[in-house]
Amino acid sequence: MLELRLLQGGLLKKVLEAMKDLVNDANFDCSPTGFSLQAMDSSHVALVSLLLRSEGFEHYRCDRNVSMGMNLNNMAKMLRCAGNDDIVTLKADDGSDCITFMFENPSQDKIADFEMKLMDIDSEHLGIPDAEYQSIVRMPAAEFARICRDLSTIGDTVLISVSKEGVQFSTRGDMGTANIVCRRTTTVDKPEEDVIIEMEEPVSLTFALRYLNSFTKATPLATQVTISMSSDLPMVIEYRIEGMGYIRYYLAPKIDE
Amino acid sequence: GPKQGNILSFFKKI
Repeated sequence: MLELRLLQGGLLKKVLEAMKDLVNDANFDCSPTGFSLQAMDSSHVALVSLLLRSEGFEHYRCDRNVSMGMNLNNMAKMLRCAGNDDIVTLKADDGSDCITFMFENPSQDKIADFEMKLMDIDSEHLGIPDAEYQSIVRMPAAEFARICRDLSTIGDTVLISVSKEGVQFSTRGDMGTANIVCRRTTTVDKPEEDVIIEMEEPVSLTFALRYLNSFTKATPLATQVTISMSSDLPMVIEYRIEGMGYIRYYLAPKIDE
Repeated sequence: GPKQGNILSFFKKI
């Protein structure tokens, strides 16, 4: 028996919007720790890792570890039928081939049940080693989204270079080049607007903008985004979900031949 | 141009 009740249903809607363009089908894993997912995009260039900790739910019942295969587009469609302020409950009986999404409006006078078929998905869990990253940038999530969107109108790839002074995003295309530098900020009064750089070593890596633009669908989940890079690892783009966990995207760099 | 890397060459299946 599985029963997860989330007071902020809008959060689950945002989570699905943040994953559905990157991954078609995925297994959600439910354990006493929380509700999680790890999945790669079809070309195995990017990986998304989601964790919604059990403590973040108003009620969390998961009698045994279960893995539920879902089509993320279909799940997003069903969740779009929930109001942003609705309470969302996920329910599944042991051995059932479907999951029920229950939506309750804030005044509790409208209750909706949506039942979705589960799928059998061959999951490939990858071991993600704990790593010390050479450079970590924390910046406003909306600013990062804006930069990725703007640069993708000029080129297909972005060179991200981190130094002690700031982070530089560069691209080039048929029409010309673009270069955006975000300098580290020193203000303390508005931490959500700060650009913070923790650098052990300067890093310069090239990534496909198409994927970064897909990751920025998670922007409504967090005010800040953390970008971690090492020269020999996929980059990690993390959006922390307050009180619940995180959504992390891993992206393999472009490699010089 | 540079070649797109693959996640599976960095993270191993478990």
